[in-house]
Amino acid sequence: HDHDHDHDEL
Amino acid sequence: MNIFRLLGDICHLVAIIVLLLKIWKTRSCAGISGKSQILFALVYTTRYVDLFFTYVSLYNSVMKVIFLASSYATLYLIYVKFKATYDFNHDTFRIEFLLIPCVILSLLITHDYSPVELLWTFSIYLEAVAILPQLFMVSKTGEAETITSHYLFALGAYRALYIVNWIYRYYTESFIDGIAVVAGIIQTILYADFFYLYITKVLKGKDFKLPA
Repeated sequence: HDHDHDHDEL
Repeated sequence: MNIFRLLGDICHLVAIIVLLLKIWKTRSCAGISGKSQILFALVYTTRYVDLFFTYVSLYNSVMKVIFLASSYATLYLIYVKFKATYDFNHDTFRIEFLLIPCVILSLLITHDYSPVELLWTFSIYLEAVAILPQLFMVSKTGEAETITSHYLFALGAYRALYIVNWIYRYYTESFIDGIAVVAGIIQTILYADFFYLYITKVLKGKDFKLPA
C-alpha cells in the first residue's frame, strides 16, 4: 500500500 | 531487492568513488561544487538517521555507512585538504533557496509526521535538487573535466535506474511510493540536458563543453 515508504531502499 | 535497484546502487557507489578518486588523484576539486556536496551529505545524514536503530540487512547498513563516510570525506577534501583549489567564485548557487522549500514541502506532503519520516521526506526532496549547484557551476564555467562528467552521468543514472525499479515493483509487488517516485522523476529530468551532452560529446571522445 502507498501509505509508507520502503525503509529498505537506500 | 531487484536488479534495477542493485544496478542503481552500484551506479551511485561508482559516482561517489569516482568523485573521491578525482579529487584525491588530481589533488584538486576544481570544477566541483562544494555546495552540492554539502547538500548530499545532508541528504544521507537525514535519510540514514535510522542506521543506528533499524537493521534492514548487512548490505543496507554497509551501503549507508559507505555513503555517509564518503560524502563527509569529500567535504573534508574540498573544504579542508584541497581548499586552495576550491573554485568558490563559480560555486555561488544560493542553497537556502533549495533548503527552505524542501523543509516546507516535507511538512506539507509526507507519509506521516514522525521525526524519522519527516527527515526521510526532507532528504528525498533535497536529493532531487541537490545537484543543481553543480549543474549551475558547470553552466557558469561552460565546461567540465571528463572525469567530472562521468561522475555526473553515474549519479544521474542511479536515480534513473531507481525509477525502473519502482516501475518493476509496481507491477510485481503492486508497491508504489508517490513521494519517492515524483521526486526521483524530477531529479532525473534535471540531468536530461546533461545526459544529452554527455552522450553526444563525451562518449564521442570530445571534451564536455556547453554550446557557447
